[in-house]
Amino acid sequence: CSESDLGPISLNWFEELSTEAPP
Amino acid sequence: DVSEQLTPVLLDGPREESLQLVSELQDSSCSCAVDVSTVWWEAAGCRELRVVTASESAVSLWEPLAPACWGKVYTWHLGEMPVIQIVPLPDTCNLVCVALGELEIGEIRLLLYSSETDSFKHSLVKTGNIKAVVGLKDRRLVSSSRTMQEQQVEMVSLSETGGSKDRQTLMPPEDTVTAFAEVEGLREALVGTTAGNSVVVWNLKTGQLLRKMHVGYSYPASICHRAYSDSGLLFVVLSHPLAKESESCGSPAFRVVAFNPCTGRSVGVMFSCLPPGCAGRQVPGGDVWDAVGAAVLTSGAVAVWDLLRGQFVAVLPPGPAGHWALARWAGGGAGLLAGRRDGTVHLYRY
Repeated sequence: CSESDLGPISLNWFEELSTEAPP
Repeated sequence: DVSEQLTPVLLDGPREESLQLVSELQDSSCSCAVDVSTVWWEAAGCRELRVVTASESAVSLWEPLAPACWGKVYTWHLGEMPVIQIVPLPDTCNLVCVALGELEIGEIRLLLYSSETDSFKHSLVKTGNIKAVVGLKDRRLVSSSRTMQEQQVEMVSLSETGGSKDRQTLMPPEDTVTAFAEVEGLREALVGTTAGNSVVVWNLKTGQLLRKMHVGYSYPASICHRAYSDSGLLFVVLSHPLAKESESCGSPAFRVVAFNPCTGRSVGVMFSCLPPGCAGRQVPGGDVWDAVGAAVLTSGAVAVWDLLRGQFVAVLPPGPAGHWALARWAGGGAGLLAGRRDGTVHLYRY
């Protein structure tokens, strides 16, 4: 997989999405 | 002849047998087996893996007796609703969870031994029109249920004595959740698949619905089995019981799909397909342990795949005694349980 397929990857995706998502 | 019939047929070239028959149990009182599973059981300071068998009206607990032999410890009789499935609770001791109902799950019960009363008993955990249920580590149970107006997704923390300690509501997606899978490497994450063919991700601690990602139109009615978080990606093992046969792949049994949760984009990583010449299709309800998938085919055989290599590893053909109807991975890496409707269960080491 590469960024061209999947877009920018973040190792901390779970924490980042938890900060952004509505409570 | 018997030993030859029990020997798995390997279709992947010369290699060691990947499935070896370890033991067999026969529930002579079982008229129609519906599920089989294992549970860790601790008694008199000894912790061992026991087999659980379910028919529509009863669930039995079996202990290992030397050599390669099983003895029935107890049978719970559950008369009001038929048993539909056993719900495995990973790493949980002395608790068996079952789902009961007619066409849909109507209630979830815990079966256990109570040291207080020195007796086996069962307790009700949840009722409703339950669409999907999964057991998670640390005695947690997540289910989705529907009323006419809305969908409820709820996590129940279970006590050792079969009660419910705590209930956490998870934010429901718009479409009905059809299956759940825990995420290896992220204790507080849970994934699900929906009737609209999306993969959804929750934060179990906060109940937030973090992301909804469409699987694509090529593989409808996806069912999630396992998920792994690694290198910033979410790898989800899906099965597609309703997918059509394609020229490039044949009949897909399992797929591993990598999702980038940040962008919602995905790519297929590996296909595991029925090999050419293997008759039949996958019966819904395959099982995944670690990176190995098992499924019953309509031909009455059990097929096993290495999901990371996309390789068909072994098949247990239907024998003269009857077709295989159940295929479940035993806990603790103990192997594969294959069951027939007549109550016969074989345990294979993998």
